Amino acid sequence: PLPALRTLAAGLVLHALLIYPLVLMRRLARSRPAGAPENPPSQTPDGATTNVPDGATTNAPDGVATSVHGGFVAATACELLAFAIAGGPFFLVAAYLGDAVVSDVLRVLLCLSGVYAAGWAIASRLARSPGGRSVSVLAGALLALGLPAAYYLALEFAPAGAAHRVLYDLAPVTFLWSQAASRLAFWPQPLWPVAVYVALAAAAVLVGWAM
Amino acid sequence: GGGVLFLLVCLASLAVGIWPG
Repeated sequence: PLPALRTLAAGLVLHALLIYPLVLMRRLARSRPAGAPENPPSQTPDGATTNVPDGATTNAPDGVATSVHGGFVAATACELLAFAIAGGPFFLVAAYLGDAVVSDVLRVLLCLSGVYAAGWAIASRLARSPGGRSVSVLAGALLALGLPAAYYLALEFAPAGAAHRVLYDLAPVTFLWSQAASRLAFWPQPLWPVAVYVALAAAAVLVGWAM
Repeated sequence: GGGVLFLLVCLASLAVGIWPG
């Protein structure tokens, strides 16, 4: 069978960690919360000193939104649902060509949802300043490209240890590649990388709150 | 914008997958 489901899964990992975060960051940088002033608050006629409306977001001087509002969360949730629906035909074709069954597709979708959660959280929660955006892009690139590179280096230069096996499972690209094989057991084996991706998303949300 | 990129990634990765065949 063709590795169609495997390449689809790996491609979507790259989308979740490298491309989609850039889309989200660009959208966040452009978005203005409802009611927030476009101009600096020094133009308020009564000379009020408060320049931060309660509960509203402020904009950095370069226009980077410094907070994620509820509308953004709901909109991106709808968008991810739309991705899942729009990707359905692709998964159907890939599963047919790759000799995969329904449980294979569901397993890949389960793993991918963890990766998308991590990508979403990294992009939307950490990228609240130009420095934060650099951190977000760097984190996505490390997850998507750095971990596979580390796996390759471990495999090439330290094959005796089990480190390369851990790196293979930890790197989303290689993990999804292995999980998208046809006719495996329903639950991912191992399951802990999915938990790691979800934990990464939760950690990014927590760090975002702390900031 | 985001949706078009998603479809492009799907199409490209699927094309890579069926390339050998």
